[in-house]
Amino acid sequence: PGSEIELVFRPHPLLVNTQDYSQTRYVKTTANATVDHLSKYLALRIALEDRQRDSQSDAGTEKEGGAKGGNAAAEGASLKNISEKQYTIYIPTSGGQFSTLNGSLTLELVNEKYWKVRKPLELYYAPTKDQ
Amino acid sequence: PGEVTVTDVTINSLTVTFREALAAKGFFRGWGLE
Repeated sequence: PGSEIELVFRPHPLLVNTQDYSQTRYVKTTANATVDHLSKYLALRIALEDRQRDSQSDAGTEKEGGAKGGNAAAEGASLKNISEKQYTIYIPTSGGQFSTLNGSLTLELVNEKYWKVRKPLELYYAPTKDQ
Repeated sequence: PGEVTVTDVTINSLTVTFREALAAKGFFRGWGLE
């Protein structure tokens, strides 16, 4: 449980509009983290980044004389996203395909069973379809 | 690697810590990544 996993985390190239999620994420966590932990982490980070972006945008609007109260609305929407938005995690397989990872798998197991090469674990994400 | 964010995530009483950087260089162990 004390060992560490390093992973490169990118939006799924086929399922995600890369303009929405263009950022490659360089992440370290402990090997006992599960795919569900990773999914929840991603939901938190994206929602917080959206909220930060919205509040910066609203601050600019207010400077120009726009209506106040936009921050509260944006914050509420982002918090809703944190609790509701879910992401599916994928691992690349041979032939340019992607396999969905079960949420209960630990990243240590994913590394051993699916990845097997000595370089950072490479994972992809996309919003879960049935939302 | 620039700013590193630290986030704890708990599911079913198991809390794990995630650290994220803007770049691999200086953050990962030296896999030859930029």
